[in-house]
Amino acid sequence: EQDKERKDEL
Amino acid sequence: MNVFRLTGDLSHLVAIILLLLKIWKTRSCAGISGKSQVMFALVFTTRYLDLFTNFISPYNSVMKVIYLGCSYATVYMIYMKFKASYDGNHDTFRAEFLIIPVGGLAFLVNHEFTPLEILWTFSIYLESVAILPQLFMITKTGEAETITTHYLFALGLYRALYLINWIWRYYFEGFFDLIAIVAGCVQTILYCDFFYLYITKVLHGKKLSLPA
Repeated sequence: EQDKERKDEL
Repeated sequence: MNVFRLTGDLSHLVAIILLLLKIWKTRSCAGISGKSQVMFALVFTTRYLDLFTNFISPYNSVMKVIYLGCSYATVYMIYMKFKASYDGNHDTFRAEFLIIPVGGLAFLVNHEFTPLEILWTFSIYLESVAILPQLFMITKTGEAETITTHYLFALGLYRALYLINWIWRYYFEGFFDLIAIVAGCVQTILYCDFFYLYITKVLHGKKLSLPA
């Protein structure tokens, strides 16, 4: 979940 | 998305476009470190491998394509199109002294031992030190064109704004990514010396020149 969230940053 | 991340991304975009325009308009890459630009292209390549597999939003995909396209166009102009103006004698920072340790660290310290995650971690670590050849080159030449200082300011500001974005996200979303935060701090700290010179000199209409 955390990784999914983070990957929205450039 | 919060205002700090949005302004951070826009500052990053401005920096990349500014550099591209400087080289294109002046048809010269004098004072620009090709090594830093190659490392930035490597940063975007290793970070955006999920461009086609992991769709986040139109904004996210468009920005990734722009960053990738502009960074490769910049490298192309430095090493091919305007190669004659590339100042290789002053761009002497040993990039392998950055890439190899960063590569090793990405293997040791990451969130997940998978290829995509290690490459993402590598890109985060590399980005934090990728500007060193450029800053080193400025100390070698003892000066920088004003447009180049604006490029560096926008580039340094982008990650500083991202730091605020991470504080915001921690406080409001309970989200934080230690690897990105630590690397972001290192990256922003590396600009401090330049920020001081930029604010005390360039913003007062003086040229940025270092005591040679």
